Amino acid sequence: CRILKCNSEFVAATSGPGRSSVEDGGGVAAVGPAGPVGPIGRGRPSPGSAAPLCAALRAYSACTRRTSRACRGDLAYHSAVLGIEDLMAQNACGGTSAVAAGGGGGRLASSEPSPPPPPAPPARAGPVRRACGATRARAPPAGAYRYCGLSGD
Amino acid sequence: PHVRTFPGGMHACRVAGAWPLVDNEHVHVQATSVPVYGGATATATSKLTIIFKGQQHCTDERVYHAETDDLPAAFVDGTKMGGLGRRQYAASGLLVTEKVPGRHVEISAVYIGTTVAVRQVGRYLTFAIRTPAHVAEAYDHDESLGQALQLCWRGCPGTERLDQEAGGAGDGGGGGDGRTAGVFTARTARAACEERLSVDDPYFETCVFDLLTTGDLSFAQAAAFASQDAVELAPPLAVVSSREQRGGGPGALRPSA
Repeated sequence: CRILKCNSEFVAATSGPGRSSVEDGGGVAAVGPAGPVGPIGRGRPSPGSAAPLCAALRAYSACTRRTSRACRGDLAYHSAVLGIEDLMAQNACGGTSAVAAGGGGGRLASSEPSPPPPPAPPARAGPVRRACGATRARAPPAGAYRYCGLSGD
Repeated sequence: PHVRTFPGGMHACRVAGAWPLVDNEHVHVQATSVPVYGGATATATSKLTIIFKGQQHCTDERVYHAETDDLPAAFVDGTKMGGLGRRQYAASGLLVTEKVPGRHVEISAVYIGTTVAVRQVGRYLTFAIRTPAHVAEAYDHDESLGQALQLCWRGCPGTERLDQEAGGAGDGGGGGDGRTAGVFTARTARAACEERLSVDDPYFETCVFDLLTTGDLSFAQAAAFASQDAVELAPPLAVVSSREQRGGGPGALRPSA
């Protein structure tokens, strides 16, 4: 399992020169077993400002997918998968397979107001499409459950 | 059996043979019902098969199968947890828990926020499922039969519903109507059910119906357990009182005149 390699690549991608939008957030740490570490989860940046981070997250996600078989029993791996999805949602990245949200890094230098965030992913792409255990932290409210029973004669 | 549906209805069915209760992208549940005592129109559940269809990164498919006098504490492949291939791991979010050996099993599918309870009471099985709405609704809505074939969504087909009034489901405290099955009259059936359930409990009338139909006291206990499962698993707002059911649509439980 080479999840640590993925973590290192992500850290490198988000801490190098020219990554001001990420550095503005105070730095980045890879996703550890305790979940996202560092301040990048605070607030919801505009889509444009998060574009480099989203690109790094997509690369991070792709890396975890490549290691999924070897890492299937690794807690750090599963934490990373969940954390990546959390970070992508927080930064309005629009999913791991989507084109970069917000139109790319060109907007970093723009003085125009930030465009509205992209539409949220469809509801069906919610907890059931997330990795194992994700619904523990994202259980729907009580009213969103259904119940069925069969008993007696 | 009595099926309490996702939308909140309560139907008494005569369905015999294998019928799907749930059939969506994540879970499939099939129940097999057999006639209760020779010649009776009522049936009860003798087998349950539950298929968790698996999910990438979590678990591959797991199948749980229970039948009368065989309520295992593991999936059919012998595993108790989900996982990939032959490897089990807790992080898969799929786990079989034996609550009471041979009598009560609970399956938690955390990765889809779903809990299933299976019990054997007397000779027959009870089933309960709590699942997020988006999971319950994750079936192909383009296929007209997709929902029609799920008892948990549509309840019993009209031709398979039992008229519980004709079956003598209670006398409303009016002194009984003389119909009996086994050792129970309407009055004694209500008394037996009142020992286990509040008269306002959604399952009270099903208890009376079952005692009158079969004369088998174990069905009263089954109704009590079904009520307990509903209290523990059902969302509070979905608990329908028997009073509300009486004013409900076709198939709702109603007292005799």
